[in-house]
Amino acid sequence: STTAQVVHSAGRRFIVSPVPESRLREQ
Amino acid sequence: AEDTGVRVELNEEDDGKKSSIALKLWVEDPKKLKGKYKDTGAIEFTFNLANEDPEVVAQEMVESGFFLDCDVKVVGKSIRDRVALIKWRRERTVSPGN
Repeated sequence: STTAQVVHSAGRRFIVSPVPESRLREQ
Repeated sequence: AEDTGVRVELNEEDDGKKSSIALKLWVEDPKKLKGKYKDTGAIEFTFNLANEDPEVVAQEMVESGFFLDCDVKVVGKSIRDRVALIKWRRERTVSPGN
């Protein structure tokens, strides 16, 4: 339910968020 | 595109002009990965269509602990396929002729 941020050493930001609803419908 | 078990989608409206675009990646089918996958959710990131390499981003995801090294190719391919589709769509929407 929360987002987390990971910053790679190269400077790129990765933000972790909940998987989109559409994914649940496809399964 | 081939079903790699890893889904990559646009995370913003593509105006067809920006070189950096927001993408979102998540694992739809962990069984298609070689390594053990820890379900961390969706990973949002920006990708520069003009000068970035999908495989490099995949490697950064591995180094950040999202995936194991053995899956770097499948993650890179998933990003590459989506990027190719975005570029293809952009080419199609360019008005033909003058």
